[in-house]
Amino acid sequence: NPRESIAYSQYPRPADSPQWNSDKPSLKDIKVMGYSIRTIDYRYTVWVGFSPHEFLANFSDVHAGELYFVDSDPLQDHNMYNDSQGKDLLQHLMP
Amino acid sequence: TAPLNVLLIIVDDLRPSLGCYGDKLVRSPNIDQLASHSLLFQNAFAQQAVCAPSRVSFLTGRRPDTTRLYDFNSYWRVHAGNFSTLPQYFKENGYVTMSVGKVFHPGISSNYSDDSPYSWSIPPYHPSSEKYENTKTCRGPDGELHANLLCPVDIADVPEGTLPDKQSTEQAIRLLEKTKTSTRPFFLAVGYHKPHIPFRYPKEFQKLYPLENITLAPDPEVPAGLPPVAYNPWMDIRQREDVQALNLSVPYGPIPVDFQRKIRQSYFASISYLDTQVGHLLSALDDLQLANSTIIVFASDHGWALGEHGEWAKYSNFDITTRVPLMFYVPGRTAPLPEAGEKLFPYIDPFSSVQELMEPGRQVTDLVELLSLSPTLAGLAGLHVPPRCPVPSFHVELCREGQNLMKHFQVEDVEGDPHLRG
Repeated sequence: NPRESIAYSQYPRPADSPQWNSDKPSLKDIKVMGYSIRTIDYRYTVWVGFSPHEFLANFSDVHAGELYFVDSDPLQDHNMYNDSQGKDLLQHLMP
Repeated sequence: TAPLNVLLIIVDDLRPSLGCYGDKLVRSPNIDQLASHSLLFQNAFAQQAVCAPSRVSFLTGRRPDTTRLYDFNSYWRVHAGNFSTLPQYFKENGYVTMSVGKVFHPGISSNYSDDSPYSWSIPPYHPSSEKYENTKTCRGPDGELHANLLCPVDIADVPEGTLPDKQSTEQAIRLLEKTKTSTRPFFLAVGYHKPHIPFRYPKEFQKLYPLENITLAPDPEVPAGLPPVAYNPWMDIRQREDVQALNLSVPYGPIPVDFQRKIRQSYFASISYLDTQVGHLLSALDDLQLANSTIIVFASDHGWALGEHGEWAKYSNFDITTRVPLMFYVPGRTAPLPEAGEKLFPYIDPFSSVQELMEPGRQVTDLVELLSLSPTLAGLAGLHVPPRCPVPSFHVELCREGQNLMKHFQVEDVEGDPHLRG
C-alpha cells in the first residue's frame, strides 16, 4: 500500500535562528535536530533539542514544527503545524 | 548465471531536474535514455541533505543517527561502529571493487582514504584537475580570473586543459576496458562532481539555456510560516567572489532576480554537461558489450534549492533538497536483454536539435529512502541481502536499516517474454 511507504530525513542546527554555521554545524555545536517523516500525503517535521554528547534527541523539547500537505501545498510554502494541532500529531507519532 | 557486474553512478548535489522526472526545460537525453530501460523511483529521499552524512549513510546502509555523522568530521569506523559498506560487501563476495571520482566524501569522514582498503580492491582514483575546482579559474566580465559561483569556462583556458568529470569518465572507461579480460565481476562506482558548486562547466552548455527562457523558482519568497530554525541561510555560495560582490544581507538576502536566473541557468547547464559525461560512459559500456551483464544504478546524494522558499543550496529538510533521482537498470529484468549488436545506450548529443521523446521506463511512486540502495543492489546482484539491524546496531558490522526494494522489480509476465531473465 503506497500509503505505508515512509521516508525519514533529518537535519542539524546550532541555534533556533539562522547564523553563520547554520548550514554545516560541527557536531559539538549541534543544539537542535529536525526530524522529518514523509508520506505521499504530507511532510511532518519537528525541530527538537539535541545533545551532541549523548547523541540524544529530546522529543519533549520541541523548538518548532512544520506540516505540509502534498495535495494542497506541493511546494511546501504553507506551514500548517500550528494551525492543525501539529503538536497532537507529534504525540500520536511518538515512537 | 554469471554474476552481474555493477556500475554505480553517484552525482553530487543533483536534484531530479531531469527530463525523465518530468522537467521540460533541462536537456538530459542520456540520463533519460538510461531511465527508459530502468525502474525509476519518483519519490526517493536522502536521509540528510549534505554530502558526507548522506554518502556515509547510504554506503553503509545506516541512518545518520547510527553513523553519528551529521557534519564532516568523523569516520564511522572509529566514531560509531565498524559498519560494513556496500562496496566492501561486494568485494567480500568476489567482486573487483573500484572507485572513480567523488563516491565517499573526501577527508576525515572516509578516513582520508575513501575507506580503503576495506571498500576498494584498487586505490580510488581522483581526477588531477580537481585541485583547481575552487581556484581563480573563472574569467569575469573584467577579463580577470576569479573564484566565482558562476564559472562557464573555455576548456582550452583552464589548467591541464580538462575538467574533473571529463577525467573521471576517461578513467572509468579505461577500467571497463580492463575488466573485459578479468574473470571476476566488477563493482565500479563513478562519482561525478557537477552540478556541485562552483558551476564550472564548458561554456558552450550555456547556449542550451538562454537567459530569456529561465524563470525564477515558483515560490522564491521565504514562506511566512517557516520557523527560523528550518531556514538554510546558504552561507557557502556567499563565499564566492561574484556573490560577495552583490553585498547581500544575511541571512535572508534576497539575491537580485537577474542573478537568481543566472544561478539557475548555470545549474541546468551543469546538468547537461554532466549528462554528456554519463552518455560517454554508458555508450562505452555498450561498445564493450557489457550492457547485458551489468546492473546500472543512477543516484545523487541529495537535491539543491534553486531559490525555492528564498533558499539556495542544500542544508534543509525541504523536499527540494532531500528528493533525489534514483533508478536501476537490470539487464533482462527492467529491460529485455539487448540482441547481439543492439545498442541500448548510444550517445545522444544534447545539442542536437532533434530531441526524440524518450519512452519512459517503469516508474514507482511509493516513497523510498536512499538508505535502501545498498540492500536492493545486493539483492539484484543475487547476493544474500543483509539482515535488518537491531536497535541499536552500533555493535553489528553487517546489517541494514533501509528496506529492500526488490518487490518493485517483480516482472509482470516473465513467462510471456523469453528475453526476460527468470
